[in-house]
Parts: sequence; C-alpha cells; structure tokens
Amino acid sequence: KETFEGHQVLRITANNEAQITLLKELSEQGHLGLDFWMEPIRESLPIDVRVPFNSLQAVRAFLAYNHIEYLVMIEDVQNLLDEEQRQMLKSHV
Amino acid sequence: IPRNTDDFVYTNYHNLNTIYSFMDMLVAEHSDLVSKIVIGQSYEGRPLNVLRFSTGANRPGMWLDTGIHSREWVTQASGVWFAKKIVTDYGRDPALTDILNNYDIYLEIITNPDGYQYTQTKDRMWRKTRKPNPGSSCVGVDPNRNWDAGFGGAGSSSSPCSETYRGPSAHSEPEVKAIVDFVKSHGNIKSFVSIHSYSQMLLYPYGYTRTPAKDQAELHELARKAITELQSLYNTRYTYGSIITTIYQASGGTIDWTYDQGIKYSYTFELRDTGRYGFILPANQIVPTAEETWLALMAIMEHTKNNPY
Repeated sequence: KETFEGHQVLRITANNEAQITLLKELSEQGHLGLDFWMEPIRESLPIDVRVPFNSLQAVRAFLAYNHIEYLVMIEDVQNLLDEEQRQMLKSHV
Repeated sequence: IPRNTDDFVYTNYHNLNTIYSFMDMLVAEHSDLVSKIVIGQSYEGRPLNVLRFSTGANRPGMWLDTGIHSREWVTQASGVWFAKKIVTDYGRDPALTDILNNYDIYLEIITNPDGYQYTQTKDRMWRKTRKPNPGSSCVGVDPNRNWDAGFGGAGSSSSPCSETYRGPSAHSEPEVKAIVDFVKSHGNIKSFVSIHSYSQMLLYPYGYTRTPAKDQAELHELARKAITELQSLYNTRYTYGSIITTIYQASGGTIDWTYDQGIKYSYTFELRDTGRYGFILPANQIVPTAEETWLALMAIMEHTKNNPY
C-alpha cells in the first residue's frame, strides 16, 4: 500500500512568467516524484504540489533560490489520510 | 452496511461496495422513480452503474457524473447525497418535481470504479483509470483527456507516466466509451455536468481551443446564475468561465466532446476546497459541499427545462 509519511503539499505563488517557466521545468523533473495537484499555468492561479519527503529539501531549496513564494498547505499527508481512515472505520463500526 | 438509505451516513466517505449497495437500496425503495442502468464495464470488470430517475417514457435527459478522477472523493460522496436528495425532493420541491415530470435525470456516481477501488486500497492519491499501458510500467489513462475533442492536443500528455496521459486513442478507456455510447444511443441528452474537485470553479467549453463556444454568452450567464445560487448558502468563493480562459488548455476533455455532440448545457464543476486540504477534504464538509453544489445543479437543470432547444 502506498503511504505518504512526511509528504507535504506546498501552495506556491508565482509572481511572474519567469517563475511559471521555472516551475514547469521543476514539474518535468521526474526523479523528484512530484504530484502537481494544481499545475503551474499562470500567475493568477495557485500551484499545489505534493512533495515526497525525500524531495522536500531539494524543492524547498529550489523555491528559495529562485525567490518563489510558498506556504505549507498540508504538513504531513499521511496524518490526514490516517484521520480519514479513522473516521471511515468509526462510521462503519 | 446500513439497511436502508435513511440509515446511510452521508457525512462520511464510503468504499465501493457500500456505494454500490446504496444504489441498490435506493432503487429498491423507490422503484417507481429510480432504476439502475449498467452502461458498461470498467477495465477490471466492474459495472458502470447509472441511476436513472424517471417519471415517464421517452423523456429528454439530463446527465450528472461524479468521480471520473478517482481521488476526488468529495465528488463521489456528493453524488450519493444528490441521489438521496432527488428521491427526497421529488413531489415536495416544486422545481425538482417539474424537472422530473418532463426530463429524466441520469447520475453516474462512480464513473471510474477501478480507480476508486485503488484509492481505497492501494494509493489514496490515484487519479487515472487502471488499464495497463503496453510498453510502459506506468498504469492508467486520464479519463478527462481521452475524449474525441481536440484529442492529442496541447494540455494533455503522450506519456503513460503522466497524470494527464491521454491514452492511445480517443475513447480507448471503457469508462469513457461507455458514456460515449450511452449519450449517442440516447440521442436526447440536453444537459451534461461532470463533477470534479478542487478549485471552486464552474467551467464551460472549450478547453482545447480558444475559439469561443457559439453559446458562450448564454453559458456564461447561466454559470453566473448557478454560482450565485451556490454562494447563497455558505458564501463559498467560486470563479466561472470557459476552461481555457479560466484554468488552462486541456485537450480531449469530457464537456468539449458533449458540447460538440450538441449538448448545449455542458459544464464541469470543480468543488471545494481552495488551499487547505486538496483531495483530502474532511468528511464533515461532504454535506455542505453537496448542499451548495445542488443549488447550482438545480439552476442549470431548471434553465435547461425552461429553454428547450
């Protein structure tokens, strides 16, 4: 079963077209295992990306180096999924 | 498993079998109003069930589907709530009663059952279908890029490992082909709403071209009206417009195909939420989400009824 311990979802705000281009390049880095929930399209739309724990350092460094703003939307994806499972089990019982 | 649809817990997420059982219970309880149609089979052989709400023969139809992207759990959960809402309100709510006295409503709650089962058992974040791709270790096709509307164009991927993989050919996915065959064989579907999450948007064609839909002005005004209704309940912030101008270019999408088939009132929803939980919307938000969405769906269905074409 696929688990998501330590995965974070970052909400990224691009401020210009150059940053959108950088984020598109980031999305093509398959080895990072990024899952774009909302893709980099244009400045007016937020970008949400699930980042595996092993890629967090690289992605955060990339964003900081390029002065791209972001916040952590979900601190630990697995915590939320565990809570979801607990609620489903509780309801079933 | 609840014994009837009154006992069913609408404030929680449920597995595939429980939702299939819910459909059967609803049909058994309201056999004069609801029937179940199996329009095909998924790749893994699961039935593609559609609930048909009908009060007479040879009526034009209105289509709703939820869960074509399997990880968008609030949509399947909302679909369950919509089904119960329809049987509850028929005969009580004059607007819905009037719709059902003139139109059939078709509701496909689990549009991508293999994907949904996979999200329940293996990978909660799975989006696509589950058909293997020859020559690739990556599985599945994005069923919202697999339609014969600008198929293969920008805003879809040719890589089987991409979340937006379009598939080898238009309608290659049985989950998509089943709807295509149903819509074509029915021949009189007048509105089509495909429901996704989560960006809080109501979108109309096109996604594959910047050419405006010929009915754009009417579609835009109806979207405004629908969103005004939706926001009247919890003031949830929504945007609306054509897919390509509001969100992004996306080729091979569902409602571009339905619109090109002549279904004027073709819309796609992106339900809650913006920037907090994404696909993991807490279960306590299912009912509020469904309630507000229902108001918008009613606006679209009423407009469809009042503006025959």
